[in-house]
Amino acid sequence: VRPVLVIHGGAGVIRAGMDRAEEDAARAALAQALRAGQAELAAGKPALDAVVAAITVLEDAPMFNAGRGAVFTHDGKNELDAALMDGSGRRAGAIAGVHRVKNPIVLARAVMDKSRHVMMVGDGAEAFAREQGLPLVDPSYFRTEKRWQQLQKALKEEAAGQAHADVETAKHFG
Amino acid sequence: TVGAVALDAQGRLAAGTSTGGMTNKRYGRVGDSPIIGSGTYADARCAVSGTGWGEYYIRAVAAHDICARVAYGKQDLREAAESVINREIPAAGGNGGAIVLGADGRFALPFNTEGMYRGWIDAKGEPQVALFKDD
Repeated sequence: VRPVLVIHGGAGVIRAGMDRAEEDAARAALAQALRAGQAELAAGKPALDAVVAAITVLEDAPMFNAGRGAVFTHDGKNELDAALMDGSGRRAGAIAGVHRVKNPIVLARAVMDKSRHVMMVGDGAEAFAREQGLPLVDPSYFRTEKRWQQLQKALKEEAAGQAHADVETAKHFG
Repeated sequence: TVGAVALDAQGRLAAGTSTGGMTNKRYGRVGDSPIIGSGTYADARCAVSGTGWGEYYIRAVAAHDICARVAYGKQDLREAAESVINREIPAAGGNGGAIVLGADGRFALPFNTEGMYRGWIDAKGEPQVALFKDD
């Protein structure tokens, strides 16, 4: 079997909302994520390790809606979800509604590997992350000015009773 | 939303997805990404990570539907991915994309938005990256 890795960084990308520097940064981050995952596969590690390695890079990159650079909720918070599944054993781990876990995909993996459960949410999930010694950060770590301005725009549109103007503030895309 | 699917040298598949949800969301809304079978799923033949309008992916159980078409319907992986992402979900009113990888190393990256950040790499180690439909 020849190892293969495929990634995505979201389907909400629009050309009009992106300048050349942002596009180059996104392409560089995607390539970095691919190399990080492929390094795991090349070392003979399981597909799960490659998935976690690639997603960790994307969570740390501020241009994607995950980890640092995540969009804001109505209340001005960054609220993160993640899931992981091992196809060979039907094992799975998932977390939702966390605000302090630096890399949510690593916590999803811990739920799968270190608990009897499949999904944990909110404060309980963060307590589990703390027990497992996973890195927690101040919620401000996730904030980027671009995402904050997207929320402000969405709030104004909502207050004016307007439809969201573009895909970046559309109801369903981050 | 970001995601990855991988096939290792032992033929094992895995899938993962991570997201910040949607701008201006309320009430503890949760989308499809952390829901196994909707935004994330893997079995012995097929691995999927989705990105799109989460409510539609949840109702369609999109990721599992793609893999079930491959497992039970013996559907070609790319046709299964296209059917769910570019036909079933838009027909219901949703949109988005997904990455889908099979145990034979074939993969699909269907999406019906203006663009989807995406990339792939094989054993040679050459990363391929694309953003827009015409990339």
